[in-house]
Amino acid sequence: LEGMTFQLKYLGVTMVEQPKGEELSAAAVKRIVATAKASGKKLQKVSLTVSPRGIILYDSASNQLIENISIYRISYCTADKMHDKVFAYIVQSQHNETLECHAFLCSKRKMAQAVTLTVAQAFKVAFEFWQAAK
Amino acid sequence: NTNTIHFDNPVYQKTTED
Repeated sequence: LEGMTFQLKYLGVTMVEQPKGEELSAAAVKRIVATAKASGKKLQKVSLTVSPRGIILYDSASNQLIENISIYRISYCTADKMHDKVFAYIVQSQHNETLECHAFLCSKRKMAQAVTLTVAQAFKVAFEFWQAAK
Repeated sequence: NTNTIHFDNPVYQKTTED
């Protein structure tokens, strides 16, 4: 409930057409990984806190807030099959209706799975709260 | 292992109205 924090590396973002889907997210992750590799830049270290309220991202080096994403804007999360150390989620942009897929590199495959399962747990708890509040 | 772990959010786009 109070949140779980993970140390990850931010790979990047790409637009997607739909809020969910295995093939859609796999294609998005593929694009993000290719772009990150092509840029050759060092990846930004981030701390990602998951709770039933949503996801909060901080820059690990500066402790600056990057984004606070409400659970209601997140549509989907996944541990990628092809890139098994990659965790990704799809979120509706705060500024317009566009959907973005954000991807993060984990140190281990198990960690990508743990982040994904933690976000899934947050979805479940948020849904229980929402139902109770109705 | 060919399984993808993925989850849909059941509260996506639900309003936060009380």
